[in-house]
Amino acid sequence: MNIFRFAGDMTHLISVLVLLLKIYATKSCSGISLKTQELYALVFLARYLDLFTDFISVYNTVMKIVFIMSSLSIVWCMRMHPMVRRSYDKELDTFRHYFLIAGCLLGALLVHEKFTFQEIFWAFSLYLEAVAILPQLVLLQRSGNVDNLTGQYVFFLGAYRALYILNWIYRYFTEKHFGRWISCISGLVQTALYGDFFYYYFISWKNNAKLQLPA
Amino acid sequence: DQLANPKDEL
Repeated sequence: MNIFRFAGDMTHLISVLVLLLKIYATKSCSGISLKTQELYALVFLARYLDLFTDFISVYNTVMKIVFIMSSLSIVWCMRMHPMVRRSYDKELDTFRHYFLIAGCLLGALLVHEKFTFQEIFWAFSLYLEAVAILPQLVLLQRSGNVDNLTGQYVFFLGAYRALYILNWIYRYFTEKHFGRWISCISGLVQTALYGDFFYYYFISWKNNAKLQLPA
Repeated sequence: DQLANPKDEL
């Protein structure tokens, strides 16, 4: 464990807590893409298949459970909770995310570390996480003004993977057998997709103005 | 030989 990875995990945890706060405090999920939340639930379920078979550490197991439970509960809330589901921007959240799932599954079948069930789902989860934010970014552009908590949620979600890139650089230089090209390349693509969001987020923070993404 | 990917990251 290094400081970059720990900071990345904490930033990821903060993004989840900010989203839970927004939904429970405002009893609303306006501006949140259900499709991105479903993709993230799939990412965690596909990546943490080894939850019960490989014990790494208490921290690792606890965080995996937190991420799985929180992503599933957010999806459940947005679909089933009587008050929250009413505020879902159904007509704006129209990204065809099934194509993302199919594309990543195909990609994982073609490019993986080893042709085993667990490795293929692991690669699938990394490719899917790289593009999972797309429906959310499209929704932000369509819904015009972005409320603070939603903006902070997306910001922390993007920042966590950027910190993981620093972690991979650190591990590359400090560990002999460190070659995780699938993680690194997926992580770079993922962080790049946040590029323009980060730019407009910084502008809004500098001008102390409302976050506005150009349509 | 290269270790199988250590899945120690989240």
